[in-house]
Amino acid sequence: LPAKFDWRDKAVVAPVQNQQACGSCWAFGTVGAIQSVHAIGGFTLEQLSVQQVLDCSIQNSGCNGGSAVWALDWLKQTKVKLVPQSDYRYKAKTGICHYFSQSHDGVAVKNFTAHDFEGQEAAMMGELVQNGPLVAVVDAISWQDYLGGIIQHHCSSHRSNHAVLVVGYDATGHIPHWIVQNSWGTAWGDEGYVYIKIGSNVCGIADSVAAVFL
Amino acid sequence: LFRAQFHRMYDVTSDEFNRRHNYFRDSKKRQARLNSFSAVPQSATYGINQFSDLSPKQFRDLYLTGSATRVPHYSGLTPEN
Repeated sequence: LPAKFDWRDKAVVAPVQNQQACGSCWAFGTVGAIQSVHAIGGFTLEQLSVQQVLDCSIQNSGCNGGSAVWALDWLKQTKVKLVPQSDYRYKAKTGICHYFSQSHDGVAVKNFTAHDFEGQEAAMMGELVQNGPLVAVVDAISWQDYLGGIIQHHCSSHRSNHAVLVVGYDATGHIPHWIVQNSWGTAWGDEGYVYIKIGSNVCGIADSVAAVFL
Repeated sequence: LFRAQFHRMYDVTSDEFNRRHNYFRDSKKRQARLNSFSAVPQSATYGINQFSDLSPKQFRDLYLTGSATRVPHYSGLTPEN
């Protein structure tokens, strides 16, 4: 594995989004991974509709919360195509599901994997390099006050409550860390990103990790 | 400064202002405690941001709504291999 790997360097990671006052992190994480893997496959990086996932993945609870794994499972089972964001805009509230014909431009999920990588973060690094950005669910309680730097403490595992997109890692410095895109806007953290120490499942970063295949 | 930076419009004579002010003071104490644990360069720093006038419960209820589904431990097998 390279000592440093960042999918942003390949221009396949969309800009940081802001979920606003809606508990839609699970939808942002899911869509973030799909649009990146689509771009890795040679297509133009295009923002896909978070609102579609929010409204239509009924096993989840829209702005009241949900699971990225359930959202991916819904996409895989139904073969629903995620349409471009421009066709189904984000409103930061749950709405009625809009249906599009199968001939409409969009991206379908063929498969996904979801694993617990606790104790195997090196394998998780391999999965990131091999497949693309990963959706992880973390404990983000202490992130209310986060400004920047690498989180090494005050962050428990096995109490996951927030979905994020892991876009890279950097093991070249004193503290190897994950590079994680959040969905709380660019005013939060380091331009919307947060860094988490690699190796001891800090914030539960390895507890539930999904990779997408298109 | 906080209200100006994060465009908070609440009236300074209102109950809401008092409530938010208390949450803000609590945030400052919490941040001081979090910052006291590590002074190593590159370590995380904590301070005032757009969530500083929320109580921890409000923050949790609004933003921490992701559920972790129980998933199997990684065995090295992927759809490719």
